This record gives sequence, C-alpha cells and structure tokens, in this order.
Amino acid sequence: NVMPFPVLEPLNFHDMFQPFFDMIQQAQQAMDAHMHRIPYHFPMAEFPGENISDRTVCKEIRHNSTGCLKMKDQCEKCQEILSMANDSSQMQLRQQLNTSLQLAEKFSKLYDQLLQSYQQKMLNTSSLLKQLNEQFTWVSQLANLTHSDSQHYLHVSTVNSHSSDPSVPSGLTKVVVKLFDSYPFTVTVPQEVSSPKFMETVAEKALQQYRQKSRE
Amino acid sequence: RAVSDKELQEMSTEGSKYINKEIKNALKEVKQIKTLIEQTNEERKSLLGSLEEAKKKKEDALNDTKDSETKLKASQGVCNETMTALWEECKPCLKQTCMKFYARVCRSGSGLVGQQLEEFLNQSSPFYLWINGDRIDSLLENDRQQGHVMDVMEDSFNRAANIMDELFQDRFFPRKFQDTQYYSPFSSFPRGSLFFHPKSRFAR
Repeated sequence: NVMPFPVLEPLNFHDMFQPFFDMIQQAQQAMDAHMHRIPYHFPMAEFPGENISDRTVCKEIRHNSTGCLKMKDQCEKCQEILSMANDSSQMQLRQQLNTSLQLAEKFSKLYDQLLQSYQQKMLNTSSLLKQLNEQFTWVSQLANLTHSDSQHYLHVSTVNSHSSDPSVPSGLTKVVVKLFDSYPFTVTVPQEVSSPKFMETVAEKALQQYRQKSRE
Repeated sequence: RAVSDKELQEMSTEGSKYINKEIKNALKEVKQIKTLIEQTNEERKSLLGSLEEAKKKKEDALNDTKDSETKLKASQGVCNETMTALWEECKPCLKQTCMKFYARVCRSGSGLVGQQLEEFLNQSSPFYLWINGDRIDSLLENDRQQGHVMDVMEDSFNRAANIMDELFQDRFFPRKFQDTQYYSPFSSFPRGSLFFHPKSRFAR
C-alpha cells in the first residue's frame, strides 16, 4: 500500500503538504525581520570604570556632549567638585546615589548580555527554519504539482534499452518517469542493475534530479 | 521487446514505495527539527524570565537613584560659590580634554562638536557633574534602546511563532501540545518610562 500516511484519506497529499513551503518561508522572513531593524551594537557593551569603548564615547559626544563629562577624572578642578559635600548627610546621600547608580549599571549590563543571548535564540530558530526549508520543501513543491488522484507517486511511462531504442547507449536502460504530476524525468540505469534494485535506483535518481531542480 | 502496460504499472508501484519511504524520512527530519525548535523556544522562554528579572532590578536601582537625586537637589547649599568657582575652572579643562580626545579618536570634524560642547557646558550646572548626571543619562539612553531592541525582537518572534504554530499543527504531528501556550506570544515588556528627562537636568 503506497499510502504514506494511514491517517490520511486517499491522497489528500496536496492539501497536506502544499502550504508547507510558503509557511516556512513566511516564518523565516518574520523571524529575520528584526535583523534589519535594530542596531546590533547592544548599548551597554562597556561601562565607565571599565575600558568604555571609544566608539560609545564618540557617539555620546556627537549626540549630546555628555560623553565629555566622562573625562572629568582628567581635570583637577572637576575632581574637586566631585569631592565636595557640605555635610555628612549630603555625603551619605551622594554615596547612596552612587551605590544605586552602580547597581543600575550592573543590571543594565546584565540585561544587555541576556538580550544578546535572546537574540542568539532567535538566530538559532531562524537557522532551524532554514533547515526545515531545505529538508522539506521538495515534498511541499511535489504536493504543489499534485492534481490528479493517481494512486502512484511515481509513474513509469517508458522503459527503453539500446535494442528497443537505438538512441539509448548500449549497456544502459533509459526510463521516463513522472513524480506525481511533475514534468517527465529521464533516468538512465546500467543494465546490470536488476529488479527489485532496479526500480529503487530509478526512483532514487528521479528524486535526486527533482530535489536538485527544486533547490535551483 | 516493448515493456507491457502491466509491467509499467508494477514498476510504478515499486517506484512509488520508494518515494513514499523518502517522504516519510523527510517527515521524520521535520519532527527532529521541530523538537529542536521546541527546545530553543523553551530556552527562549527561560531567558525571558531572566530578562524580566534583570529589568525589574535595573528599574528599582534607577528609582533609588532618582530618590537620592531628588533629596540632594532639595538639600541646601549644594551649588555654593565654591562649587560655582570650581566649575568655571573645570569647564575649560573639560572642553580642552574632550576636543583633544575627539580629534585624536573620533576621526571626524570637530567644529560643530566644539560649539555644541560649549553650549552644553554653559547650560549645565556643576550639580549635574556632581551627581554623575552623565552616567545616569547614559543609563537612561541605554534603557530606551534596550526596550526598543526587545520590542522589535518580540514582535519578530511573535509573528514567526504564529506561523510555526500553524505549521506544526496536529495534522502533521498526532501528539497534542500539552502546553497550549506553546509558542504563545509572551506579553511585551512594559517599557520603563524614562525616569529623568535628560533635558531638564541640563537646565540645572
């Protein structure tokens, strides 16, 4: 019984697999859409106190000049401002502010790292969809070609050897087949290959040709 | 001799069995890939939890920063003559250091930047420097960008997830998804508002 899926009624192969190809493509495009819409340089790559990337500082200087304040450590008078405090309560408040600021910077950096991992998961899913596409599109495209209710997935129309068709090189058998309602394939098989290996070889070659063509 | 119709029929049946087997193999591959996609999706969901947690802690710390800044702003005598005098000497040094860095490292015209920097420093107050206002503003800018990046990725994933949901529906795979939330689009993170509006800080 060539029915591939007992769960299926006779040959609703078309309905079953035809949409697969388009859906994989759509899922892949949806998954990749973000790749073109977000800056890949995650903002919190470096922090003050570490070797903040020059690129980030240049960007901030251009954007709104705050990047310049990161150089306050190189100016003595600016350092004196930073060490000022009128009384202990101000000193304490400022200490609290610096502590919460460092904490916020720490979690922002963690968030950045998690974002990058998250993005990696997206990329992994996208490449799995690509694999799905490569593995399965040929079935979907075959389903696309299936219109008749023929009981056969592979239909042999002619078999010729040199004796019945002089154009066939001797020692070879030329078989013309169709997969579902596809265009006809011509497959040649060495004559020494005999049944049941013969039809398996014909089908394997026909499928290879078809998948090659569908990839192209 | 010509091959009879009956033989052609038998050969077609034989060949169809092979094609049938290949389709089944392809479907097995799909199941394996689907399992990998499910695993990746589980990892993604757990990352989502960690992101939520990190975001919450970041926002709590930013809230504390805001509280401290508000109290410091209210405390008397922060911007006194001494600080103001120091600021007048700090600004030219900052400008000179910054322009030297910019010319050496940023490799692009510094004319406009110098003018913008002059304006920025004249608009800013020593208080902004004193409370590390630049670091707070960098954090807020990054908070905004991170929110944007997350939204874009979530939007992307949700759209793909809806299609994958339909793609992997039961007609291909008898096993019902225990978790009907499978690929369920997660809610978008409520983007934290910018706690401090940068502009208001420069005025100080």
